[in-house]
Amino acid sequence: LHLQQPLIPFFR
Amino acid sequence: MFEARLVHGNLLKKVLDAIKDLLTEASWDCADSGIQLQAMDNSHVSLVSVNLRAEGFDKYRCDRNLIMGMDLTSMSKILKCSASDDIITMKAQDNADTVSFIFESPSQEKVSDYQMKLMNLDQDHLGIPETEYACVIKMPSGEFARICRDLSNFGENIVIACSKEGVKFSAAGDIGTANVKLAQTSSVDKEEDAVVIDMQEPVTLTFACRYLNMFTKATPLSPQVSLSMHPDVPLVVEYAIGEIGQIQYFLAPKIGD
Repeated sequence: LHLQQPLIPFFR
Repeated sequence: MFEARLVHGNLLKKVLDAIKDLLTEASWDCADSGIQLQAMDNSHVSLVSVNLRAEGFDKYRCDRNLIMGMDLTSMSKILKCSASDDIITMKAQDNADTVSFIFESPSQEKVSDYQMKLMNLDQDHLGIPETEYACVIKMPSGEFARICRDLSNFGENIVIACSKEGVKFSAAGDIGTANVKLAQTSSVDKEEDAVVIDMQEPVTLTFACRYLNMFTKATPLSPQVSLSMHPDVPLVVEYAIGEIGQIQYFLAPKIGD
């Protein structure tokens, strides 16, 4: 199972 | 007063083609230094960043910083009314609620003027940290688009594995598996055909095909694309916009197996 990581934690 | 004139108006049409499948609306931030757009796609999975430098325009004037919120479907419809060799000018008064697009034929014999309503959009600017990437792959943009399209037939993810030998794109699914390996080119006639890998350490990451395929809508902008990868941080897919700027797409890797 591959889960898409959200971007926001990387950029805030 | 804001005015930006671009003799190669076709570049602006290609920029819209490169973002309109990901974003339905976005704000163009106009300043003395140029025009920028930063927005997350409709499902908040990827981020698009467009930068057009003031010096890249044939005429550029921006007396006051201006945020122009636009419906990109409408903007795209208007730009479709221009011919591929038209000169395009965007113009807006300070505090205006409309923007004008002016298309001039190269001979100046046909001039069209379209006005579009601006929107008030919530600004959601993200701070993109400076990152030293473990691998930066530069390759022909058409080749990248082809690989993403071909591998999408196999599964919903593409694994990109970069080492000093080269880069391997893989996909697996119900019908079987697919692997495409590209070696760094030793010598090429044309620089745009080169595959160049700048690697500090090998990286393997998994990404959603659906988004990679949407990023490749930028292919007509540039003969080369660069892919910047680092363990556990978003991939950056970058295309030059002629001589005037660049478009970057950010996509976080998938996790788990």
